[in-house]
Amino acid sequence: ILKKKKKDEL
Amino acid sequence: MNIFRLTGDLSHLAAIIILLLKIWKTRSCAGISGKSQVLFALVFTTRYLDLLTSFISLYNTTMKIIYIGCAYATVYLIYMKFKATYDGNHDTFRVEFLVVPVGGLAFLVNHDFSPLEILWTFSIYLESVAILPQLFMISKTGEAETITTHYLFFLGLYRALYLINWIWRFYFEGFFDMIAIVAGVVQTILYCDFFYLYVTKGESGSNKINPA
Repeated sequence: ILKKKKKDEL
Repeated sequence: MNIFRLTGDLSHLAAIIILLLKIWKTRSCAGISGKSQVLFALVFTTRYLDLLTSFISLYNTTMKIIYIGCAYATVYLIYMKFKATYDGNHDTFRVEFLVVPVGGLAFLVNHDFSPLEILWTFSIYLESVAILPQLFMISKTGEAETITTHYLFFLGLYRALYLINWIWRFYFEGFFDMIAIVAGVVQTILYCDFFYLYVTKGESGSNKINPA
């Protein structure tokens, strides 16, 4: 499944 | 954080600083698409609203503030301070043909139908095409100053490094963001033609000639 990463990227 | 993402961010920062300094030092924005810079300012504004809602790290917050600050400073220099040197006759890309479809797509294809998430998705899609007015302008004028090509090189390199970062994160951390990856692939592909010219032309002559 697509694991949503927390918005830790710029 | 991995080396690819860090190098990518530094490459992005380098591009932004190179452009800002170029305009400031030469006191001219000739050959620069103001429309692309407005789109980038919009990309950062819609993506970094989470500055107000969440704190991730000092690095994250600092970089976001620098990006937003430099983006607006660049737009200010182009449209206000050095307006006389703005080449509006060649900066004619119809940005509404980018913003409207991207806006619609952000509503249709996103991870979560919340305002912040839709704005983030909008900014991801917009960033992938935001350079088009600049590439279009260069194809119209038929040339680009060397410093502008360095700007474009680092700007294109940053997202290419992010693609490697996403492969890295998928393999080592199981993270996967399809929206960011697809948009990132599109964005990087748009630079391929330019990358080819940048590398093959080397430093020949003061101006690079790009085919129309």
